Amino acid sequence: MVKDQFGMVGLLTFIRAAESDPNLVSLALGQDLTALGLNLNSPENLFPSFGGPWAETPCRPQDVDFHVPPEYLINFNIRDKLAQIKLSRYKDDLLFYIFYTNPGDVLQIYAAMELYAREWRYHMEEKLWITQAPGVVATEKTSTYERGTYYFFDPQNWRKVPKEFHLDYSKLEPRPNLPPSY
Amino acid sequence: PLQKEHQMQFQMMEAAYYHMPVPSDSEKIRPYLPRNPFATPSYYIQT
Amino acid sequence: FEDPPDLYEKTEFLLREWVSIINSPNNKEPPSKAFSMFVHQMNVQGILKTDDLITRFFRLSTSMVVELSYRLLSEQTVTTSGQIRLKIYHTLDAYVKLIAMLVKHSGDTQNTQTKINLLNKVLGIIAGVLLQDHESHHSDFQQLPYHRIFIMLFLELNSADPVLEAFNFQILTAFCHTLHILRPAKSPGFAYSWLELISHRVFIGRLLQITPQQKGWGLYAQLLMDLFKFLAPFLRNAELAKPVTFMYKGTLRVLLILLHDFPEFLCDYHYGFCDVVPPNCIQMRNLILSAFPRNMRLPDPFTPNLKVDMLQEIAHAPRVSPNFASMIQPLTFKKDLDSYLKARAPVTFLSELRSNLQVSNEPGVRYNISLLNALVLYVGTQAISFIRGKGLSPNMSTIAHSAHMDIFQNLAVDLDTEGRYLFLNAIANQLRYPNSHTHYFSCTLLYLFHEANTEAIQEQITRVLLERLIVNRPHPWGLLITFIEMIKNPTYKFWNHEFVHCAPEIEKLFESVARSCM
Repeated sequence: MVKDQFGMVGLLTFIRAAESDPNLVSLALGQDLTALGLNLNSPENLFPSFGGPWAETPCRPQDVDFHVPPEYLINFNIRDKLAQIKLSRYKDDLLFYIFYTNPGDVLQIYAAMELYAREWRYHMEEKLWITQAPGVVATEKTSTYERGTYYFFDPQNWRKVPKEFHLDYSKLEPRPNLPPSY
Repeated sequence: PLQKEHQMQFQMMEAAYYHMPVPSDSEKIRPYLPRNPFATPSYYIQT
Repeated sequence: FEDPPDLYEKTEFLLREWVSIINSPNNKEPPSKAFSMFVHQMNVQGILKTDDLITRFFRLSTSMVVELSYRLLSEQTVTTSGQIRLKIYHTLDAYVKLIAMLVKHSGDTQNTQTKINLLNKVLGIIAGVLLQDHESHHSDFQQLPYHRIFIMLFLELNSADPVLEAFNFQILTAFCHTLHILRPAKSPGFAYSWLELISHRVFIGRLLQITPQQKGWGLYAQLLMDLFKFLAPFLRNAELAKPVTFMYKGTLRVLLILLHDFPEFLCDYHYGFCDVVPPNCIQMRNLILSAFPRNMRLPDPFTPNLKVDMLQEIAHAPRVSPNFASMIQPLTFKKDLDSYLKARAPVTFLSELRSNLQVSNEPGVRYNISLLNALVLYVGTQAISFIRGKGLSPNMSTIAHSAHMDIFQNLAVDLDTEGRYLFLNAIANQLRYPNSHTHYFSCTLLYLFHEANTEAIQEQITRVLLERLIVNRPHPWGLLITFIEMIKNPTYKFWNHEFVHCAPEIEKLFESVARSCM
């Protein structure tokens, strides 16, 4: 057989070495390209929302530039007339929008804090916001859980959906907060 | 082994690795809602 | 050198003035009105009098905004980093606005040449300042100011504006030319920013999608080749340092975007890319070679009794850029090659072939890989034309006993193991989606396997195919069908060879692949 690196023995030597040292893997044996944060099964083009070579996720909707009619570009005229951003003034709908479009941003926490203040609770397992249906009492209640009808906010269909649910208190996120420096 | 030219290139690239571009470097200034990266809980949506 | 005595102060004054106009919260005028007044100021200060003064103005202002950025960056802490960056953006964005407006309003509306000349001048100046800065600051070089200027200027000049649209392709060309000058091999401290710039969604969209008739494709291909050429020396080592891994991963993401959104681009330029991607970057190369036109439906390579010879697509030649025939140098060698292909003589051509390909005696860098790749593709495409000229189609019979196959068999026999590995790689690089090149080279590889006079040749053919198959997906269609044919067709007596059973891991690998096929 070929005795140097250019035959089967050469390949075998590399495979065996790569088993003990994962750092050797990346070039020759490759990596799982589906784990680079790109939806390779998407029927739409990926480049319009490409977050860049270092991004693990696509860019946020608000970061995608789009050519709008020049009449829409009114920022210059009204920038000193706009009110301060104050989340307590906004409806739940906008708070959910802020929460879902600002992952990994302090704004997401602010939105979560305001939703908490309005009696919404984040279910850490379901990864959804939930609140009690008004006027509906739990059918079963213990120190660790309760059962009843609750409103879930469905971010796919963008509406509140009532659902019978077994609510384990330990699965609810405690009050979200930020470090004092914020 | 790397040629001298490539060794120097590597040194420069390595130095740059420690102050990589951040997402806001390539984005227009957002006067009202600038990026404010924060380590949000892992159970929040990440994308 | 020798700036006029008060030019620095005038430039500083004007720049401050402009930045404060743009950024002042009390400013009620849109930038276009402020611009007219500012240009008047520039005239009054004499900045626009001569080309030389304009050039000096831009050099000085670029240096000033860069110096300011360095100063601010040196003051930043972990907690103030965001605010410092914002301050830097404000100044740089204002400067970019000035450049963009000067370009847009330079000369008459119809005279785009004046505008593009100014843009080329400014980009050249910024590139020059960068290169000088890179040289002097060395590992303390900061990419941020240049990154911001280039990306914001690009976005400004690609905004929806009829004046700018009229010469958009020249704008793109100017940026691509500048980015080529600043390619990572020339400014490695700018490499990460450079990759971010060329993979920006607007940049990709403009060059690969919006610009008509694919005029931007060649420009983009050049930039990708710059990237691969830079990475090549570092990727040749099996173990990658963190900075290199990061850059490599970023490159993979860009290639995935291209594979998903612009596979035809990768198809057309695969040859040039594979010429510069190191042979050990197997997954990256597979990514490029796996591309196929979006309107094509690939038959499942694992289909039982797949008749590849009957596929319509194998009659069609793919587009290939660049012109690989011109890479066969020197011209005397090309002349001798063409003579041999025509006359199948003199036989001495074959014995001298190796010496034309070998460039040194150093192991690992013995061969001119570019020349070898060009030779293989040229001979193969000439063979296809020759066979078709006789009214036949390439198959296992028609490819044999020809000047073309003489050359391939000679290379397989005469080259040492390193040369043979590179030669077989050159053939395997043509195993892509169904087309005439894939079909011809698939037949050639199988023919070389069948006709090999030593088991070493068969072993190396197997090695070249197997190492491309054991990596994570994707895998080119042509690679799969060639390998499947080799292990399934009893003609090749594949399972009789010693190298198939040389180690349990290898045996398991083959058995696992065979199970998927059968």
